[in-house]
Amino acid sequence: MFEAKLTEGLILKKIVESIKDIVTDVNIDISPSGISLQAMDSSHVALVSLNLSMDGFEHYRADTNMVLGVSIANLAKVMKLADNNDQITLQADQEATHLKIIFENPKTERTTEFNLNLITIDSEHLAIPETEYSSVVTINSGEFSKICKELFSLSETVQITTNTDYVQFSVEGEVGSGQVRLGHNDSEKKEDQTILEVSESVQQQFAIRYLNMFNKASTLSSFTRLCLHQEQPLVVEFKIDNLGVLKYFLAPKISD
Amino acid sequence: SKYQSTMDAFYKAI
Repeated sequence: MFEAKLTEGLILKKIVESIKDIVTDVNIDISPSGISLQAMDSSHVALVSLNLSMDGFEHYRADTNMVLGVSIANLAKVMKLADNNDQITLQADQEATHLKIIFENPKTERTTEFNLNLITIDSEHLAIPETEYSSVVTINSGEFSKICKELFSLSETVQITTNTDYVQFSVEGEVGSGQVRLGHNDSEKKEDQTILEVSESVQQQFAIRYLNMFNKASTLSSFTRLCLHQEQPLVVEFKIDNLGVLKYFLAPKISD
Repeated sequence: SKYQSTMDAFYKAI
């Protein structure tokens, strides 16, 4: 038996909105300690990893480990039934064929229930290797989203360069070439800070199209954390206060 | 030109 209740249902709505354009059918791993999912996009260029801790739920019960095969596209349709200030409860029995989703608004006495049919996805169990990142950049999530959108109109590819003094996002295309350079900025307004932790410089190229999809999650956190290591995929990380973390991995472009 | 590497070398059964 699995049951989890989130008082601030809006967070779950935002999480589903943040991943629905990247992953399609996923196996959601339910354990007594929390909920997690990992899935690649269809082209195996991007990987989504979500981890939610049981502590972040108003009520959480999972007697055993369970795997719930879910069509994210269908889950996104069901989540549309939730108002922004609904409380959301997820329920599934052992060997369930569906996931029960309940939206409650204590104020308006409105309750919505939906049984989402589960699907069977046989996916080999892959794992994300532990990686030491030689460059970690913490940047305002709105600022990073804006930079990516603006650069995307100039080029499909962005080159990210880190060193101890700045992180640089450069593009070149038929329009011309240029770069946005952000230095370490520990302004007193915390959400405007840019924090650089660089032990080794990195220079890699990425498809901006994916970054724009990842940045859908910027509504979940005021900060985006970029973790880079030469030859390794970029990690774009959004911490979800009191609940967990949503991470996107993006394989770099390699010039032949 | 640049080609896009994939996640397969990174995300694998361990």
